[in-house]
Amino acid sequence: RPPSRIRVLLKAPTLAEMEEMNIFEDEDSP
Amino acid sequence: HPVNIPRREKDFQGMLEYKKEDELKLVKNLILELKPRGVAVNLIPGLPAYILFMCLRHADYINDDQKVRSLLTSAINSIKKILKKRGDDFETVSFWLSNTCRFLHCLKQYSGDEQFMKHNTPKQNDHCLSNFDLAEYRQVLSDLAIQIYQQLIKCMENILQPMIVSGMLEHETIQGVSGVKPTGLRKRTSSIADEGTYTLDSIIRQLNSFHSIMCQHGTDPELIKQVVKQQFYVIGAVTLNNLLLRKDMCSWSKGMQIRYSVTLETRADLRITARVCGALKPVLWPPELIVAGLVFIPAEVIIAKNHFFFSVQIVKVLNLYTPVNAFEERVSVLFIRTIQTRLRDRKESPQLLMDTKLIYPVTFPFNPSSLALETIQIPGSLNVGFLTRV
Repeated sequence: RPPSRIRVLLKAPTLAEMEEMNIFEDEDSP
Repeated sequence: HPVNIPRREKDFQGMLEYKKEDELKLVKNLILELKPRGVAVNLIPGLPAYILFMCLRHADYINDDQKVRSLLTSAINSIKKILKKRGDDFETVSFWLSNTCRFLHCLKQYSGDEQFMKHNTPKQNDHCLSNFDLAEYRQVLSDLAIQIYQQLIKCMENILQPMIVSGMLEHETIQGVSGVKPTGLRKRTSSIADEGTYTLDSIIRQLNSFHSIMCQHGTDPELIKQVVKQQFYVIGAVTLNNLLLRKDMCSWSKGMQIRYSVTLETRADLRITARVCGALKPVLWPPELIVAGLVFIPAEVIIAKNHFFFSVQIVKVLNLYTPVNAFEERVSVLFIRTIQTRLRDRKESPQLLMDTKLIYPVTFPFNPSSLALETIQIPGSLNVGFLTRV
């Protein structure tokens, strides 16, 4: 069996932190 | 004449490529503006999830961690946004619950982690992510799925709430429980209720509608079971809270009757008994407690065994209990006092006997799909023609 590939762990923000990276800023601002 | 030989299309590897500047267009067309009823999405349950995953696979394939992060963040934020906007629509919530779960299952199934690859075909194993470990993002998606599940339950409750008392107790066809109507009138209840009233039939129709919507969206069977258990709890809790606080119900013989009827119902189908009994337990205790109180089982014993299931409002029912004939005992004052004392330090709940707002913890058992990514056809009506098949 071939050795399993080493994958780089991608650090993830929490759900709340993600929300702060709002991709819809233009639409949401009044 | 030149002969037109069709060129053999290069093998599709089940990946989808897009330009970075098209990411917003992707989530807009695939998530924000997608109609859960559209024909396109119903061809393959979980189609938006598969498409997102195929895009993710390509970003992983070209080893672009920024693209992977950005796509996941945009997708998750878009799902949250659509749920904020249309969170009271059962169909929308159910649709995104099943798609979020499918996306989560894909991230596991193609993670390259052996524990999730047991059911994969060799080709599916070839399609595993090659550069990134997204375990942390799986956790975030799982948190999102829990939020969506809770929203689904609330949405369902809002629809069921006004139907329960009317359908279960006032226009019901189960004899001898509610005591609302004189016996002669009972059988006259038709399945077509007056305006603003509901029957048992209308509740069942509503439950059927929830079920078929979830099936249509390809919701995991294990998840559907959990939703059904929760529905059963809510209907039982609201009914019981209403029923047991009716003056005519607060008697020993009625309490026994309920206990007996419930026992018969669960015995009727032994296959479901084991599963259902867990959910039924809270429904069974109040009458049992009342009965126990009347036959002088020490209050401490009852409380110690079952304190989790009832709130301080049980005292109200015990106080309402009135003997209907000479053979019935009154609940002893000592018994009521003991229960009152033992429950005094408990956080006061605004609920009556049972907490109708209780939501059972949810789990999302891994459910890999046998669908081969390279066979997925994307309907034109999804407006994602800017994606390139790789």
